[in-house]
Amino acid sequence: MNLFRLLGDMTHLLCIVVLLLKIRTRKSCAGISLKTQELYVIVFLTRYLDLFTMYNSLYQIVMKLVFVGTSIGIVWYMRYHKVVKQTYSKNEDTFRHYFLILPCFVLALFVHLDFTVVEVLWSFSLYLEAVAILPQLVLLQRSRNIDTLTGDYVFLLGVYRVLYLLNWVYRFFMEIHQIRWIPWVSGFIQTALYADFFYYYIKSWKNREKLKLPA
Amino acid sequence: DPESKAHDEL
Repeated sequence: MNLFRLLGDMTHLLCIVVLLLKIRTRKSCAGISLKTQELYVIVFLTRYLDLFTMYNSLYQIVMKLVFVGTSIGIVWYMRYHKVVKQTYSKNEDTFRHYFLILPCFVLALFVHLDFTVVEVLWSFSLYLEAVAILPQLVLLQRSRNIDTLTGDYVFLLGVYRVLYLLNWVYRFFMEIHQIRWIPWVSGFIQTALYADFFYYYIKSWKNREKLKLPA
Repeated sequence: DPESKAHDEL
């Protein structure tokens, strides 16, 4: 475990806490894409199948349970909580995210480490996580005014991915000395999708103005 | 082998 990876996991945890706080304290999920959150539930459930079979460390078990639990909790709030579900931007959150699931699954059937259920679903979850942010980014482009917590949430998600890239660079030179194509290529593509959001987020932060993404 | 350790991250 290197510092980049620990910081990456902590940042990921932080952005989930920011989102849960926004939903619980403001009883609002305005500007948050339910489709992205649902994709994250699928990502975690398909990635952490080995939760009880492969023991890595207590840290892994706790973090996996937290990620699965919080992601399901967020979807529950947005779908079923009587107050929060009224604030869901249903009309703007129109990205057909089911069109993301099938291609990722087909790709996982062809590109995986082993043709076993765990490995194919593990690859599927990496490919799906790479594109899961798309509905959220599209929703941000459609939102007239993006509230700060939503912008912060997406920014922290991006920071977590950048830290994971740094973690892989570190592990390549210091530990593994070989390339892990599936997680690293998926992760690189995922991080690249945040590039223009980062540009507009940092620009709005520097100019002290409201975050606005071009449509 | 290292590849099977590929699941050592979250």
